[in-house]
Amino acid sequence: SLTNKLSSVFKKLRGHGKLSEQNINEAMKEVRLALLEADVNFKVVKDFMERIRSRAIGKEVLESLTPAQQVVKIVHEELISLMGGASNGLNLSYKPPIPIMLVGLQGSGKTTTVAKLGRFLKGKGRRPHLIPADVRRPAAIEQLQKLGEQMGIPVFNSNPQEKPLMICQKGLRWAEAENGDVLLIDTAGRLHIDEALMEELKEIQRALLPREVLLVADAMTGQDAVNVAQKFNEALDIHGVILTKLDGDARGGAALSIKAVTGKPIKFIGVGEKLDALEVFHPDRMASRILG
Amino acid sequence: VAGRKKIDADLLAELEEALITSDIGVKTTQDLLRDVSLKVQRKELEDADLLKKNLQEQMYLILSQQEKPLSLSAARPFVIMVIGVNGTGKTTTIGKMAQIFKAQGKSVLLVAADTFRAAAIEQLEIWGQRVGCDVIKQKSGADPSAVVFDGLHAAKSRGIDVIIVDTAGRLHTKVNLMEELKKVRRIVEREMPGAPHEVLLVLDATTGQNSISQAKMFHQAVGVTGIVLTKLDGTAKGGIIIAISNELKIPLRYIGIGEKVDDLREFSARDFVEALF
Ligand SMILES: Nc1nc2c(ncn2[C@@H]2O[C@H](COP(=O)(O)OP(=O)(O)OP(=O)(O)O)[C@@H](O)[C@H]2O)c(=O)[nH]1
Ligand SMILES: Nc1nc2c(ncn2[C@@H]2O[C@H](COP(=O)(O)OP(=O)(O)OP(=O)(O)O)[C@@H](O)[C@H]2O)c(=O)[nH]1
Ligand SMILES: [Mg+2]
Ligand SMILES: [Mg+2]
Repeated sequence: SLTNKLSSVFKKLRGHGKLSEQNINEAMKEVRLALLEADVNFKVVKDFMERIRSRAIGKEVLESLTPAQQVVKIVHEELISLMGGASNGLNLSYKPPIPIMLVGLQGSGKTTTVAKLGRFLKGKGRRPHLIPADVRRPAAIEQLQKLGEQMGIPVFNSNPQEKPLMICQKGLRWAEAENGDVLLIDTAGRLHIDEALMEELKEIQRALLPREVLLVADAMTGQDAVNVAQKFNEALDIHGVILTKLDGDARGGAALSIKAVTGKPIKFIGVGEKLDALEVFHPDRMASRILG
Repeated sequence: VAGRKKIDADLLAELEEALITSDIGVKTTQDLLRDVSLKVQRKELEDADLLKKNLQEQMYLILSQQEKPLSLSAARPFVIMVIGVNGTGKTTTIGKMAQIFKAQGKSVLLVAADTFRAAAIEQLEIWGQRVGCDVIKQKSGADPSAVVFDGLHAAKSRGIDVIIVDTAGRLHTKVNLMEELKKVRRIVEREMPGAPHEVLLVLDATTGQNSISQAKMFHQAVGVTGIVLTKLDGTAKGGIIIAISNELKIPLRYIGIGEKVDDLREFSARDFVEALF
C-alpha cells in the first residue's frame, strides 16, 4: 500500500536526522507512481503533484512523528476535494417530462445504466419513460425494451429505420401523452473523434434540451479518459458523469482524470450488471480506491 | 520528439510522457527508458532520433514475438471460445471473424452462449444473418454449457469447419462467473478432445492497467491462446499489450478498428509500434 511504501521511504530518510524539503521528493515519487499505476492521466498527475507539494513540504509533514501517514492524509484530502463537490443528484425540478440523455463510448454501459436510472427513479416515486435511440447497434432497441419489461417501466417503441433525432422527438411526445415525468434517452456508443456522430448528439440536445446530459464512462479506462471526457464536454457541456463497472478491481484513476479535465461531478457509479447495481458517488471511497 | 538533436533530461521526460499516455504502464516505461539511458551513458546512443527508433525497436522485439495470426488446424470443427470482460467487443468481433472464415470458404456456426444479458442472443443472431451463418441458441437464462453442448453436436453432425462460441461478458474478479466459464471449457473438452482449439480473449484498447489483471486471471482460469485488441480506431493506443506480451507471451491475433463487419485486421507489430508514438 502507499502508506507502507512511504513508511519505508521515511524510515531510511529519518536515519539522517531531521526531514528536509529534499527528502520529501522521494516520498512524492512514490505518490506519483501510485497515481500513475491507478491509471490517473499523466498531465492530471503532474498538476495534482504540484498541488500537494506545497502542503507536503510544510510543517505538517516535516515536524510530524508519522510523516508517512501525514502525506497519505494530505493526498487523500486533496483527492476528495478535487473529486467532491455539490451537485451529486439529478436536477429534476422542472416541468415534466424532463429529458435526460446518456452518452459515451461504445460498450461503456449506457443502455444498462439507462435502465438502472429508470429503476432508481421509479423507486423514488417518479414515472420514468425510456427511449432507445440507438439504431446502429444490432438489437440495441430490444435490449432496452427487455430491461424495461423486467422493471415494468414503459419503453418507447423506436423504429430502427428512423433517425435518432426523429425517434427522440416522437418519444418526447409519447412520454407527454403517457404522463411520464422523466425521459431517459439511450444513445448509441460513439467515438469522441467521430464528428458526424458528435454532431448527431448536438442535434438531439438542441431539439430536446435535456436537463441532464450524463457521460457514461468505464471505470477501467486508462490514459485516454481525458481525451474522451474533454471532447464530450466541449460538444455538449455535460452535466455530470456516471462511472461504470466499479465492481471490478480497476483502481479507477479515470475518475480523477475526468473530474480534473471537465470540472463536472461524478453523480453515480455502476457496481454490477443487475439493475439494482447503481450507487451515489462517494469521493472519499473513490480516493481510497485510487490510492490502493 | 523528432528533429531535436540533443539527448537531455527534457527529452527523456517527453518520452516518458509519450509512453505512459499510451497506456504502456509505469514499470514497462521505466524498463524501456532504463535501457536507452544506459546506452546514452555508454555513448552508444547520441542522437535523439535514433533514441526514439531504439525505443520502437525494443517494443517491436517484444510484440513481434507474439505476432502470430490465427490459423485453423485440421481439426473439424475448429472450436473458438471468445471471452472477456463486459463490453469489450466480443460479440461484434465474432461477427467480423465469421466473415473472414466464410470468405476463406469455411462453413461457420455461431453459438449464443451469453444467456444472461438482455438481447445478447438477438444481437448475435443479427450478426449471423449479416454474415450468412446459423446461430445455435436456447432460451435466455439457459445454462451456457448446455447451449455449447448443443452447438458442438450440431457442428459435428453438419460437418461444420469452424464453431465460434460467444460468452457473456464477465469481470475476472467474479469467482462464480469465472467458475461458469471453466465449466463451459470443460464441457467443450469433454465433448471434443483437443477442443477448444482457440480461447480468444477480447481486450478493449481504451482500458488501462486493468487489462493486465484481466489477461492474467482469464489465462489462469481457462488458458488464453489468443488476444484481440478492439477499439483501436479511437484515440487510445493500447500500449498495455506490450506488458501483457512480455509477461504472458500470448499470441496477438487481431485488432478491431471499427464497428463494421470488415473492421478487423491481423495484428502487425510494426504497424502497432509506429502508431504508438
Ligand atoms: N460488471 C458490470 N458490468 C456492467 C456495468 N454496467 C454495464 N455493464 C455491462 O457492460 C456491458 C455493456 O453494457 P451496455 O449497457 O450494453 O453498454 P453500452 O454503453 O450501451 O454499449 P453500446 O450501446 O454498444 O455503446 C454489458 O455486459 C453490461 O451488462 C457495471 O456497473 N458493472
Ligand atoms: N469503435 C469501435 N467499436 C467497437 C469495436 N468493437 C466493438 N465495438 C462496439 O463496442 C460495443 C460493444 O460491443 P459488443 O460486441 O456488444 O461487446 P461484448 O464484449 O460482446 O459485450 P458484452 O457481451 O455485453 O460483454 C458495440 O457498440 C460495438 O459496436 C471496435 O473495434 N471499434
Ligand atoms: Mg447501448
Ligand atoms: Mg456480447
